Amino acid sequence: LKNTNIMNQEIAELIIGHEKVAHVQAANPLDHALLILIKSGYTAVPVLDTHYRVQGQISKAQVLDTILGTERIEMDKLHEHTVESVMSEKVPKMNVDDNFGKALTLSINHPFVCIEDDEGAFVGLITRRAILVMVHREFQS
Amino acid sequence: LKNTNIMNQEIAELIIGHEKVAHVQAANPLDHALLILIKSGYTAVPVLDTHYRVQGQISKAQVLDTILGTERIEMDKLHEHTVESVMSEKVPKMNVDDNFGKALTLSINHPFVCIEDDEGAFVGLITRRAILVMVHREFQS
Ligand SMILES: Nc1ncnc2c1ncn2[C@@H]1O[C@@H]2COP(=O)(O)O[C@H]3[C@@H](O)[C@H](n4cnc5c(N)ncnc54)O[C@@H]3COP(=O)(O)O[C@H]2[C@H]1O
Ligand SMILES: Nc1ncnc2c1ncn2[C@@H]1O[C@@H]2COP(=O)(O)O[C@H]3[C@@H](O)[C@H](n4cnc5c(N)ncnc54)O[C@@H]3COP(=O)(O)O[C@H]2[C@H]1O
Repeated sequence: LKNTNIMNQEIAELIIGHEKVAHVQAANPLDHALLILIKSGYTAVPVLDTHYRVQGQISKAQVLDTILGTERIEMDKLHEHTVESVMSEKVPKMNVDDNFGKALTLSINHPFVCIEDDEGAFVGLITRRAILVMVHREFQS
Repeated sequence: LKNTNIMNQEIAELIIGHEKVAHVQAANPLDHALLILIKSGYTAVPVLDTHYRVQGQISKAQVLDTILGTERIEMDKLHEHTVESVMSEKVPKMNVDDNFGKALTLSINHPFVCIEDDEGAFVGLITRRAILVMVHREFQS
């Protein structure tokens, strides 16, 4: 690894590439989003627009909160709402050239961080797990 | 902090005490567990028995998976199942006297780690967030 101080290290090797990231589109209906969330097993996934830019993130809790009011969950009501209408826009983002220190700081309050290139296109994500693996390696040596 | 090497440091100051931890009992019905999970906002919480020992953990996904087969989610079906019948027994545990290195290693694959005393009673939990805050402080100095 190129740099003695871990905070300045590059993040490229920590990134899960966009082709391996479960995600949904902002304009998708909620029943589609719930299906992706259940099938992937992830608590929350990134929301992209049609130009592959990160718009936010959505979790199972957000999808279910919109319809849990009634006695039973009406699956057909899910189809009437869009991801955009319930997603959270507060998703951490950083640039592919930012350093490990920035990824570590953002991961304190977020289970994953979205990575963008210079044009703002989605490159992939860095998880707390990847940060912790790197930290563990650093402390071991 | 008592020790120069972070891996040997004590974990006491990182623990969220049991009185602040949302949890459920193994014998509780699932509708009660879903209520605790939704109200607390947490993805997963520890499952304890009547002697305050950790039996496992349960997530919203596990509760919903048991009833999502049908066209609509029948809330009354939730009452017929217990937490014990769907919870995951694979929950990381460590002793209150174990060091930071052990907490870091366990947090790589688990969002939280349950802390027990010498008699096996639940003391509280350590989250990935608390580990990352400590790591960030160490790298800053
Ligand atoms: N299929 C699986 N196999 C093995 N371990 C699994 C797993 N699913 C979850 N885990 C473990 O559980 C942790 C929490 O997952 P969660 O889905 O709540 O939270 C995840 C999820 O919301 C998101 N995420 C991770 N990988 C993703 C991917 N390929 N696509 C979309 N979102 C992803 O990032 C969060 C943090 O991920 P991280 O790996 O740090 O932490 C993961 C990982 O340690
Ligand atoms: N009310 C809130 N206020 C501020 N930030 C919040 C929050 N709820 C969640 N977060 C943030 O989201 C992260 C993931 O929460 P999650 O509920 O998936 O996953 C949580 C949850 O399953 C469990 N957990 C945390 N605190 C708990 C508590 N007091 N009782 C029971 N379980 C808890 O440990 C996991 C990891 O927690 P961690 O703090 O590392 O990581 C948290 C924290 O950074």
